[in-house]
Amino acid sequence: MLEARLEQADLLKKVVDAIKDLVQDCNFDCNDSGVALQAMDNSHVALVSMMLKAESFSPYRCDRNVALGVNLTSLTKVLRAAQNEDILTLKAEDAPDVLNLVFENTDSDRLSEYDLKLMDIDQEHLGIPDTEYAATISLPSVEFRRICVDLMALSESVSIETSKDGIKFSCAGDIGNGAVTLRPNTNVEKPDQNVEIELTEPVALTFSLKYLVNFCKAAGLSKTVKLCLSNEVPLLVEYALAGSSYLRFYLAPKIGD
Amino acid sequence: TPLQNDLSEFFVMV
Repeated sequence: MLEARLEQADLLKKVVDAIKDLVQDCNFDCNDSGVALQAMDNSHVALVSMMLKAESFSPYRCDRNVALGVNLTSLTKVLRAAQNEDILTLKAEDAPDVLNLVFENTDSDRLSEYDLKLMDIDQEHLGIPDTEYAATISLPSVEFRRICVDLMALSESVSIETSKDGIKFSCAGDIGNGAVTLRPNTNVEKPDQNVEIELTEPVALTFSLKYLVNFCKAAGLSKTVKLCLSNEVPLLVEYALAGSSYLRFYLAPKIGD
Repeated sequence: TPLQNDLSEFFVMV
């Protein structure tokens, strides 16, 4: 059986909220290392890869590998019943029809129990190669969100160019052009505000802003976001979570003009 | 407008 207890329901609520507009039905693959999810959006342009390591739960028990086929809209309805600070426990049998969710508020002695019906999902699984990216940029997640939202007001696409001097986001639209350049900076007192650029070669790629703005719904999960780019390969947008868990998004680049 | 690539061109089904 599976039994996984999260100190705060907030984590799962935020993860599901960040991905539910991108993917609808997906398997939560549970094994002894944790709970993983991989799913592509319908247009096969974006991919979500989530890993909640066993260490993120306390306790965590998973006797046998189990795929929990979940409709995220339905899961959202159930998670709405959990307060952010509630203790959340996920439970399932070895061949489950339902996922049992328990929310506990220790202050008020309230215990809520929900069973979510599961579905059989025949999911395509993609092998993501280990990639040495040409550019790795770490920046505040709210900054990245602001840039994407601002540029989407002008255009559907953004060009991302990285050099040792900085990272430039630029777009061209009907009403005009826009560009935001971030230079590397280190703030000793507020490391969350740092912009760090590791570069082995300059990169220039174009992406759909609609997807990037969608990824930025995860900004509440981490104060920083990591962008990994190489020419002609998908962008990796990573939000690191506590206990080496993560929420990653991959986005195929646009090609040609 | 640039064309949009497909992720399955980069990642192989397993």
